[in-house]
Amino acid sequence: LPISPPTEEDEALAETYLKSFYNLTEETGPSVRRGPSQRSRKVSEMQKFFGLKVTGSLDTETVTMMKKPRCGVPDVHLGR
Amino acid sequence: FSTFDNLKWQTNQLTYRIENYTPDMSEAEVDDSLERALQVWAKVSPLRFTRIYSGTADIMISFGSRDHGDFYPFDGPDGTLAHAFAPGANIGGDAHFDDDEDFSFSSNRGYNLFLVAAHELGHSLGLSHSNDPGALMYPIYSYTDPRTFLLPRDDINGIQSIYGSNPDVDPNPDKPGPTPPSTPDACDPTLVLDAVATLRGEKMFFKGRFFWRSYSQNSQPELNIIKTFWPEIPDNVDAAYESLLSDNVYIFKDRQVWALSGYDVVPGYPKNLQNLGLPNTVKKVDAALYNENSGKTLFFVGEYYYSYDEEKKKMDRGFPKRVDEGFPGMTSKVTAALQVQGNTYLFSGPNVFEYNMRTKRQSRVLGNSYFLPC
Repeated sequence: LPISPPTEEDEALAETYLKSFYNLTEETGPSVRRGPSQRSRKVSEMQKFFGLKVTGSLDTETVTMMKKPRCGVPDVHLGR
Repeated sequence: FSTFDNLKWQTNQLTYRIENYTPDMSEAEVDDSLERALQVWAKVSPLRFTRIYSGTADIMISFGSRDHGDFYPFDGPDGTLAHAFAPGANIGGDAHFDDDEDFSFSSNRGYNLFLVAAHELGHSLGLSHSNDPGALMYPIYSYTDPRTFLLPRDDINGIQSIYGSNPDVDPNPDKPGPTPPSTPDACDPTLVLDAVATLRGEKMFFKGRFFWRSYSQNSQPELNIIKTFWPEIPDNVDAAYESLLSDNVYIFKDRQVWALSGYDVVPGYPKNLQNLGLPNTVKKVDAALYNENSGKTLFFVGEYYYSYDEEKKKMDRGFPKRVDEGFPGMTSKVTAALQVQGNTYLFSGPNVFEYNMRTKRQSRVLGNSYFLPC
């Protein structure tokens, strides 16, 4: 079945989620980047943590996982 | 498990203070929930907790919503339930609970405060998140009955890697305590699955309170807790199958059967096995499969199997038959069953016996990993 593209609401949810739990930071510096964006890398990091298929993109499974009630402590170490 | 690197308490004698209360429960229920949550960790480590009622404790516990005085505002109902800080001075060790949540004492209404607190206090003691879906320190909330809660092995390993084991417990081999629950491992060659079923192109493999979900586009099956998908479905199911006739998945435990339509539980279930026409003597089903060649459903019960006609909603005559009569060479107990592309797979212990339904011959003996990759 074609994977339905993420809605704007999903995109916003993912942005907040990745900032809260995967240390996604505002992109700075030259906009031209080689390789996957920071956002895509963070999505992959989250997918890997939860044993989901690592695609770097917001598929249904990934958005569903982001909507589940959880603890507010990040999943990656942010030092102290 | 994982820890906050070298952040740990330098003493095993810790103090805690409950600064305020949630209106969702009585103060006594909050006190009890938090005390039991601390004891979860005290039981398996040298840590000991003393409550104080004024001044600054190592672990300050409070309820707040939205912006509540640290740089991590809560987000309203659901989403983030609580957070806590790694061991250290000042805010270190403190635990904050989002009071926009509906916390509960014993039922699975809202979020059970004991379970949320046991997780958060794990952070207060130096544990960060585990990626083991069965661990208490897994970031996603999942309800388990607090009365039968046992700290999983992964979490015990985590806290003991920081502080060591509980010196007050004599490991008396004659009286071993309850075995800490472990998360099943798809790579375990001795793994015996409870049940296997297809679900609209996906496959589900049940074990204990978990199930693996393998959907075609994802090579690595996803491990989930059954109750995070279906709170009504019990752990340790006996059998499961997908009916291509009703487009439901039926899940069996003891004398009861539940029906799933996609990821929703069908109202009116659970029903009794006798509703399917199974005789009263049948106390449980070991395995079940829907044979799309014949349109019949096969129920495996010990050394016998029954054939059920879903269209006529009654058992076929001439059954039960011995399993090795319908499946020559199948002499061991069938623990799960599956039909894929016209072949029937009978799981028995860690082995999988493939049968060609036309010739009724056993064509291969496989391992679990044929369907459930390590």
